[in-house]
Amino acid sequence: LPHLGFMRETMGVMQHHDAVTGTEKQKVAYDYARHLSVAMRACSANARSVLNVLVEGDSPRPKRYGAPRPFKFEFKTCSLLNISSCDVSEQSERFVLTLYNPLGHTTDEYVRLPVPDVNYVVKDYKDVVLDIQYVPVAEPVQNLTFRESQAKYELIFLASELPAFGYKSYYITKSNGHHMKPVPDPENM
Amino acid sequence: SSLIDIGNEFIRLTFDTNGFLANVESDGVSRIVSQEFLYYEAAIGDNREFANRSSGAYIFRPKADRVRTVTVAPEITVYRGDLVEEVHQKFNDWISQVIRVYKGQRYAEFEWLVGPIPIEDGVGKEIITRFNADIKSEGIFYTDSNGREMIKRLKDHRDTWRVKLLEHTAGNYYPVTTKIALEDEHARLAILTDRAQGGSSLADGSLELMVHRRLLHDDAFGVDESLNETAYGQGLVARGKHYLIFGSSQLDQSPTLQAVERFTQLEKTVAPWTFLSPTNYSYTQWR
Repeated sequence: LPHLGFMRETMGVMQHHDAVTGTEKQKVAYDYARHLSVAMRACSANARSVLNVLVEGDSPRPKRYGAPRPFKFEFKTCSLLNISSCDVSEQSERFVLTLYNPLGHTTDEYVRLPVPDVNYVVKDYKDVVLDIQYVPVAEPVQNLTFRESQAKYELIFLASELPAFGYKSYYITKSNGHHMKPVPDPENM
Repeated sequence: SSLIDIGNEFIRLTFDTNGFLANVESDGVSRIVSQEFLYYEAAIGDNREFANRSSGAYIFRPKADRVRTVTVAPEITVYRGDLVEEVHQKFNDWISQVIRVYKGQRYAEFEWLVGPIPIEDGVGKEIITRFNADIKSEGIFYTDSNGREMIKRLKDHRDTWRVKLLEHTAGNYYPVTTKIALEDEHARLAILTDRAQGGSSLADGSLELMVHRRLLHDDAFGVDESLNETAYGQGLVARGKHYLIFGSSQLDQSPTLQAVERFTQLEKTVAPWTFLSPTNYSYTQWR
């Protein structure tokens, strides 16, 4: 509750026109950013906890009183995905992507994950290997001086039929196979 | 044969030989639609006079009702695949963009990257993206009210008093929280935003949105600083997305274009939350 309370208070502060439009002094802008960052980080603990309960609920192993939960996942949030940067997808040999749909209806989402290479396999929970595509991270983005990222490509796949107020997970692993790096359409050079 | 196009079963975008968007075809409607980045030079005023203040954090006041171009021929690269087709455009050293069409989607995505805005010339700049379409909108356009009701705007007009605008550009700018649109009796063009921006339609068929600004003077409304952020020793780089939805303005089709816009708006502003977990479990254990 304190985590959620901090986020509520922060969102209250963010209603001020200074926070919305940028009519604040620079040091105040930094403070707004700090508040939001702390609130997001605090609430990610709540999200992690809730998602682990959901995962456990789906687990076939019986839960015994006092016994450790059979499976636990970190459910990290990559807040720099918007600049094609994410430690988990760039550095992990295998990882799980979970998408929670907050809408009241089923939806589809094209996932874009920053990756350093082009040798990944994406599977859904039905053991189906999904169609994937790689696209290079746009050159100007790669060259941003403050961007600390190994990602040269974005791994794209379609997460289809995410249930309303529900989630789907995808298992992503590096493979030994050889994949083609994306190349520009030669007819359009 | 030298034209470039990307698209899917719903929407197709054609680019001219200079690398600019030239045409959009969707919903059985095809129109000339161009898009480019431009900028206004910021006014430097005398802050002792109320009506002559500098462009600043509170006010958008271009020096003249005139835009500057940033390039006449962006460099472009095209990537194609089974899921998405992309055109990467580089306009200059500080403006670039990726335009994408995903399979099965009715919109085209414009992911823009602007900054650091150069100020070595001592001129504040306010950068816009402008879409020009062959649509006879007759000065009428629509902006949203916090993602809900669309409000009708008429150029150089106010509903409740007779207005004579002295600043034609700034005086026609309105807040856009998620959508700006215009139409004639045959075609409709809407741009969805990923954040609140200022926007306008300064000519028939034209929509523009302000994406970034860097100013060198305070507007004397209280902030007492110029809007000139210098993180990491340079100006800020802004990155964001616009979604173009185009097609017939007729209401006898299903779904109507406005319904498509509404669903897309919901799916983009209330997008799925993404969580990543490194794991040592095998696939079978994970299942």
